[in-house]
Amino acid sequence: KGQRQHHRVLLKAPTLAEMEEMNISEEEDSP
Amino acid sequence: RPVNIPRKEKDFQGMLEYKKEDEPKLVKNLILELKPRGVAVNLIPGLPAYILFMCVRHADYLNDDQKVRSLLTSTINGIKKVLKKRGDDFETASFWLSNTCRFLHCLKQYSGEEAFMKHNTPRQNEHCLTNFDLAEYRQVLSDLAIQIYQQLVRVLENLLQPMIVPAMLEHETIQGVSGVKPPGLRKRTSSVADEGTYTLDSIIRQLNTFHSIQCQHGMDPELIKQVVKQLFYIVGAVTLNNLLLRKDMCSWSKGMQIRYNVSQLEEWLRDKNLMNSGAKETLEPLIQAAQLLQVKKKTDEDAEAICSMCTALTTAQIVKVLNLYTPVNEFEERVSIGFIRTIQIRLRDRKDSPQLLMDAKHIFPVTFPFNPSSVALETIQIPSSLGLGFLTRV
Repeated sequence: KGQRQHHRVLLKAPTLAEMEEMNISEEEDSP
Repeated sequence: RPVNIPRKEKDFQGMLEYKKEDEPKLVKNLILELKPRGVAVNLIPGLPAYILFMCVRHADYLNDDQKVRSLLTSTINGIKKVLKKRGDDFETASFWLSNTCRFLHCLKQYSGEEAFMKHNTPRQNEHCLTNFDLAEYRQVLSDLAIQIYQQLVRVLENLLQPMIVPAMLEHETIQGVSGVKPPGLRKRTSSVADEGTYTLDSIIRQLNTFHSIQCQHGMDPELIKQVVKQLFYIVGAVTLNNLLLRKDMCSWSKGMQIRYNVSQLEEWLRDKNLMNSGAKETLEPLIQAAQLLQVKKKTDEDAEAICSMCTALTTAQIVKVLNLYTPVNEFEERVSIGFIRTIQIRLRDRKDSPQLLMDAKHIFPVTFPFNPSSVALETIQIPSSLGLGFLTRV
C-alpha cells in the first residue's frame, strides 16, 4: 500500500482561461 | 433514516464525502453565496479552503479523477465568479485571496511531496493524497491568487487614493511650522478634502481596517507584508508626484510636515510588527525629497551633500524640487540657477532615467511562500449556518 503513494497520476489541468470557457455553459442555469 | 451516532474525532479521517450531483450546491453555498461579512465572520480562518480540500481528498480517495477535476474546476470558476461580481469589495477580495492561498497550501502540504511535508505531524502525513498528483492545478490556483491579489491592490488603492494628497501634503498637523505663507499660495485648494476631511489619521485608520480584516481572514503573514509594502509604495509615489507638480508643496515647512507624516507611518509599521516588510524602503524617494526641501542649498559642499543624499531620486526629480523650492519667510531664499547647474553637472554621470514622475500604478510581483497549517483536518467541523448538511464527515 505504501508503494502506491509514490505513483500518483498527474492530472492535467487546463489554464485559467480555458477553465472559464468550459464553465460558461455549465453554470448559467443557476438563478 | 440511519441513527446519527456521534463519533470521536479520532475516528474521522479528515475527508468530506459528497454526491457528484451536490457539487453545484457546494460551490453555491460555500463560495458564491458566502458573505465574508455575515456567516464567515465566525468561521475559523480558511475554513472554506479546508472544506474544499477535504472534499478533494475524498474524491482522490475514491480514485475518481473526473470528480477531482470537476470539483477543482468548479471551485476555481466559483471564486472567479465571486470576484467578478463583488470584487470591488475589499472584504470579498481579501477573504478569497486568503482562502485561495490556504487551498493552495493544502494541496502542497498534503501532496505527498517530501519538500512540503517537513512540518507535518504523523497524522497529517496520513492525510496526503493517495491517487492523484495535482501539481498542475496548483499552478492554476497560483495564477488565480495572483489575479485576486492584483484586484485587491486596486481596491485598496481606490480606497486610499483620495486621502493621500490631503493627508500627506495638504493637512498641517505641526502647528506654527509653516509660519507665514508666501502671497498667492495661501488659498490654493486643489482637493475636495481641503477642509480637513482627510488627515494622516484617516490613512492610519484605513490601514488599521485593512490590516485587521486581513488578519481576521487568516491571510498569510508574508502576504500581508506584501500588501502593506504595495500600499506604502502607492502612498509614497502619489505624494511625491504631487509634490513635484505643486510649487506650494515645495517649502521647508512642507519638508518638515512630510517627515513627520512619514515617521507616523513608520510608527504604524513598528506597531504592527511590519518593519521587515520592505514598506518603509518604498518611501525612500519621498523621504529624500522632504530632506531636500530642508537642507541648505547654497555652497558647493551643500551640492555635494545633496548628491550623496538623494540616491533614490532621479536627477530630473532633484532639479525639479530645487526649481520649485519656494521660501516661506525672509530667512530663506530661492535656489540660485548657479546652484542648480552645479547639481546638474555633478549628477551628469548618473545613468538614471529622465523620468520625472513615479509610476504610481506599478504593482510589485507577488509571491505566495508555502505556509503549512497546524490544523488537524479530522477535527474540522462544519457549522450548520453554511448550509452544507449534504456533506458527510468521513
